[in-house]
Amino acid sequence: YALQGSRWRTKNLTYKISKYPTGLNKQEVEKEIANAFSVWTGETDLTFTRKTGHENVHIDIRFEVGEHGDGDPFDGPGGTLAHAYFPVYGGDAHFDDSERWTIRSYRGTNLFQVAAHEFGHSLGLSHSDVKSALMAPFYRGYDPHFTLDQDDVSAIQALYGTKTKSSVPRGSRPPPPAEQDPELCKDPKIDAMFNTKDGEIIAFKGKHYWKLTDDGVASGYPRRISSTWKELPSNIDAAFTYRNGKTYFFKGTQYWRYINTTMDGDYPKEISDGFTGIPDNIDAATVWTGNGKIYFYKGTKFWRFDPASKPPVRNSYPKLIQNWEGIPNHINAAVPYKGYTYFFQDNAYYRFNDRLFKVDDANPAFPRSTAYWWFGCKSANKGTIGNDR
Amino acid sequence: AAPTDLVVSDTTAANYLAQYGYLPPINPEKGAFLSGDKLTAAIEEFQAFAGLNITGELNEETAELMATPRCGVKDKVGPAADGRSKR
Repeated sequence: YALQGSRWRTKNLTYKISKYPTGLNKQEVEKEIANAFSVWTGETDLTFTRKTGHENVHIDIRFEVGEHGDGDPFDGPGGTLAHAYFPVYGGDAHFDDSERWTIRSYRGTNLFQVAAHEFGHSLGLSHSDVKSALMAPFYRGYDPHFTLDQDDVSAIQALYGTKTKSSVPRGSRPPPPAEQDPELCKDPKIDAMFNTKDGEIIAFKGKHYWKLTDDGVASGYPRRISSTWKELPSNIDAAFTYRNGKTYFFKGTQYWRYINTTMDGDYPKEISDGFTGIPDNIDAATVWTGNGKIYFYKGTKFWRFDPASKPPVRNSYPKLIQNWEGIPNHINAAVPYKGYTYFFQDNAYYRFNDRLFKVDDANPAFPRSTAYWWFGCKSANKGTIGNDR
Repeated sequence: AAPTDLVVSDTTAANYLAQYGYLPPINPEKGAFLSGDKLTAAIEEFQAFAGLNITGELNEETAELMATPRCGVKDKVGPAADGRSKR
């Protein structure tokens, strides 16, 4: 997923349908539009209230043809179906009324799906490169079994948080400021890093773990691994959360599976049973942003694991890590984050460019200091770390 | 469904790629020259984003996807356009 950079400061939003499509009943349109907003309320505390009359609203919805006053004209049937503005630009959503908008039909263009997508933009989401995500840019046809992809859930929750069970007090608190942790600043080498099902990023080191923010470490950390993931040992080798929403932890010859923080079955099990073809005592594992497959790293080699294939590890593996241009051997951790895959070794990390299939060009260049860029250690080196690799 | 045997000219592709953020806006008045390398790089970026084989060529699957109905918002927008994370 990708976040445009702006979001609404309030979670209670209003909308109005200022101009209806010509080919549909108004009440049916109102119902579909409400359903499209409901897609996003299901995963967050966002609320959407329809207004009528001349009230100002957050999201104004119009069905228009051709040039309609915003300098971004529609193009007739097909092509562009709709567009919407990010919160910083007003949040309005426009739909091309030359399309044949339909409801619960394989004919024409499904209003609910396109509207739900556009409202994602109105809320601050850019397009996703996950094909199955709602926020992917292409219309793939009517899906009677539509559900949000995990990618979409992660995206909207990154902006507006998860859905809470109890009512939220009036006025949202700002997120707590990022902190720096003395242990991590002194020795930033980690055991493992992974994303949770809810899109949070966790670093494991020894007996402890930290939740990370965009700028450093969340307050209230470190905590003991065993206090959150019951029966999970310390000094974990590797971890990742797969697209099934389950988190896998690896240590020695064994692995554990959790759904969030609850063990999902009878664990530990042997890696040789659950991940045939993958060695024991791995260095790192991740789901690679380039193709969504699981990659394991150990020493100078890596393995690709595809649960959908038989066998899940092809005969051509292992291959050399040097195929990942710029990534060193003997890494400690790997994690996908905001569309990139990051590799960590000792006190440094590398950002991998999936398209060029090499370490990304950036300023400062990689490797960079994990302590400064990931753990918010202000006294750490901000530039490129040494040339010893 | 997109028509088969689709042929997309370089100009059409360039306009598409500019519209969705893979190329800078093309000014028809100035008739700016777009190098083959830049077009190829933009096609590669589009193919990578869309999950196609990255060839840099306007092959059939790329042309088909360019003809698929879609959202009008750019694919590459805002500070995320050249890297989602400062990290």
